[in-house]
Amino acid sequence: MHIKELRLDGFKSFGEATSIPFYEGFTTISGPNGSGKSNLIDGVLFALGLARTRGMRARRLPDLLYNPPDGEPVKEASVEVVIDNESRAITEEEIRKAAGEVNDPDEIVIRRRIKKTSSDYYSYYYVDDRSVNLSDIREMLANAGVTPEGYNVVMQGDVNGIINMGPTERRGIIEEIA
Amino acid sequence: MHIKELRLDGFKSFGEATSIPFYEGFTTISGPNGSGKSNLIDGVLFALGLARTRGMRARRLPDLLYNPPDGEPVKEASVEVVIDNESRAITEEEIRKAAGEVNDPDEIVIRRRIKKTSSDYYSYYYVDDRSVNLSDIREMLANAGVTPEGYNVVMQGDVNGIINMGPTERRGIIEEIA
Amino acid sequence: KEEKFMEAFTAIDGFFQEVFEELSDGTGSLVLDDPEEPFESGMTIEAKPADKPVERLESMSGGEKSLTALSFIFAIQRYTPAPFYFFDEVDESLDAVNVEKVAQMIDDIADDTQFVVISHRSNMVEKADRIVGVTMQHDNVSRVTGVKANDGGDAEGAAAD
Amino acid sequence: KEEKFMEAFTAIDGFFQEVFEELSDGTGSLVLDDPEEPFESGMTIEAKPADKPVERLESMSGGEKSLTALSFIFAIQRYTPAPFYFFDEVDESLDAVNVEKVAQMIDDIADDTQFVVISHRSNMVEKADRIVGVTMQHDNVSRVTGVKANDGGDAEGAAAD
Ligand SMILES: Nc1ncnc2c1ncn2[C@@H]1O[C@H](COP(=O)(O)OP(=O)(O)OP(=O)(O)O)[C@@H](O)[C@H]1O
Ligand SMILES: Nc1ncnc2c1ncn2[C@@H]1O[C@H](COP(=O)(O)OP(=O)(O)OP(=O)(O)O)[C@@H](O)[C@H]1O
Ligand SMILES: [Mg+2]
Ligand SMILES: [Mg+2]
Repeated sequence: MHIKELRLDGFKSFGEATSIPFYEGFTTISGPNGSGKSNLIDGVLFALGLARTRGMRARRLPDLLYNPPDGEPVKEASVEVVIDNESRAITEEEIRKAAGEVNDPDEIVIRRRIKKTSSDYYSYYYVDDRSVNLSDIREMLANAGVTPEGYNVVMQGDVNGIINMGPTERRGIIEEIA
Repeated sequence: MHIKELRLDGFKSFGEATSIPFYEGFTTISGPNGSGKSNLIDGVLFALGLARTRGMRARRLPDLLYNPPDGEPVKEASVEVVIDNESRAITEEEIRKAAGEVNDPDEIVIRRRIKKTSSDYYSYYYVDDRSVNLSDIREMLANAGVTPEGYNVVMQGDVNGIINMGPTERRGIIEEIA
Repeated sequence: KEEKFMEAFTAIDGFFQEVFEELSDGTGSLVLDDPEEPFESGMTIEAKPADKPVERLESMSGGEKSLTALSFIFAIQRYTPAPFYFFDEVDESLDAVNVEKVAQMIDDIADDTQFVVISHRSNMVEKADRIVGVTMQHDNVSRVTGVKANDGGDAEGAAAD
Repeated sequence: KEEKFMEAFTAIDGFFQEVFEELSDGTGSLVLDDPEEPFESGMTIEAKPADKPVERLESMSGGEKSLTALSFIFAIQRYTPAPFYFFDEVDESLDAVNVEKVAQMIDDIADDTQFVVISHRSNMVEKADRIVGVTMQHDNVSRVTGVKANDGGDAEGAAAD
């Protein structure tokens, strides 16, 4: 199983709808400081429900909405992760459990959207365009080995975090995995 | 004024007496992880009295004594900084005040030595081979613009330190300079 | 509960020793401060680089600490494998030889797993099968400039050194 | 006492704005949380990179934070000049272009001051007039291998990338 496409629209510095293909194997991402590389990672964490807002370096959910240098932040942001599931790392049963039906088991589209109304902010989750809960997504992904405590996403500063943390917290990392 | 030579003997990973020439202008130091580059900086801080022991990443003074992989730590460590003073950044008066006499005002040798006896550890300071106090060295250097709070020595991690410190501590940096 | 922990600890420690030996020329292990009461105390990491005495994480050089912490992360990944991995600038303190070793390990893992790494270091960026460039446009909008297949030639990574 | 502080603050802020403008394409300044009561509160740094809105230090990217903190250090150095400077790996999070800019600023300062910089980044190491190599021998003893004059050619910095 692998991610085959990442689409971001209005999310952090991705003010223009951006679609990025991903392939199996080893990919590197490079570019100037402040260009948006870490924001890409935040997009993946956001869409797959793998992080708290603070982990995405935003003080509150609204900070994730694209904010142009002159003008108002957009009212909506969404990130879509398209998963190649030909290996059936996620079974048809698990897809049905999350989304209610199975669209195309070879490909699973997970999408998360935040929307600002005049009074509040709303978070929406979708699997194959069917509305779901965050827990549905997390459960489906956990069975394929994708969990927040598994360190499969290592953010900028995590290595230093492990170095600087106290022994108790470090032991806690193993505790969480166990 | 500039440093023209650094001599380390028994200090941290400098188990063999090592003499390194330094010149005016721009010098870079490179080498593998763990080779001893930061230890060199620690040597400068040690000899010039610019840091507390913790700043030199040693839990206690004895940790600064060269410890071979098999065998006992050495009983003595010393670091010598030879300063080219042709610009008289340090006046003859200031040399006399620290060392009691003026040897060669074009060149000032500052040396610090720690020695382990059966019962304790002793720290010795010298200017031009004359025994002095740490405060003599600090005063002499402060007049030439070399002080612990001036950030003329930026250690590995200091940049991150400034980034991660709270606003109060950051304001404190300016307070110390003022 | 303690059993589950010790089971995970022992396994991850085993992987840590393998990974660390591969990345450095030494041996290392995870160390429980109090093996009798693991939940009452903490865990540190000890390592013995080639020809050096044993050292705790706290007293290593900057790059040695990074390499050790990274080995711990790789060990966790071996214990709970995932279908894809994302690394954001994990090689900042490493010298070029160590960047190369980590890049090689990632390349091996990527033979049957998807691995995406953000880096400013040229020998990491150029080890990949593909390189994605990201730049910031004038209106504060990020732009992804091409996913370039990398045959070891002149790479997209013009912004890395 | 408050006067002395405000005098230093204003001067260092002035230098910070100069340095930051030179290193980034933007403007920045030091900001007292409470200018009326400086000792009751803290100080943060705000910066406005070219074409971007104003940002506090806390919400910048990794490399932007480093560049901003480094600019603060350079500003302090301009306020209290010293005869020599030592920098230990200050360029870890910077992209290659920013490493080059910082290296250039150091090179300029080094025209009349002694500046010693430890780095793993090739365009920093190769900007110097001289390169000192350090390696670890088999008996855990550091060895300084040659102080090589650098004419921009093949440099001692074989361990940098
Ligand atoms: N909601 C938002 N709207 C617009 N721009 C944003 C928003 N959130 C963050 N940014 C911008 O994104 C930039 C940071 O991007 P990011 O952290 O991804 O950089 P990076 O490429 O990882 O850089 P580095 O190499 O320094 O780590 C910041 O400069 C910030 O201005
Ligand atoms: N008292 C001592 N006796 C012997 N070796 C020591 C002593 N103190 C420190 N060391 C050794 O010095 C090494 C660290 O050196 P140092 O921190 O200078 O490395 P470095 O070249 O700065 O590396 P990096 O590039 O990773 O920052 C450690 O591996 C440690 O084994
Ligand atoms: Mg980043
Ligand atoms: Mg170091």
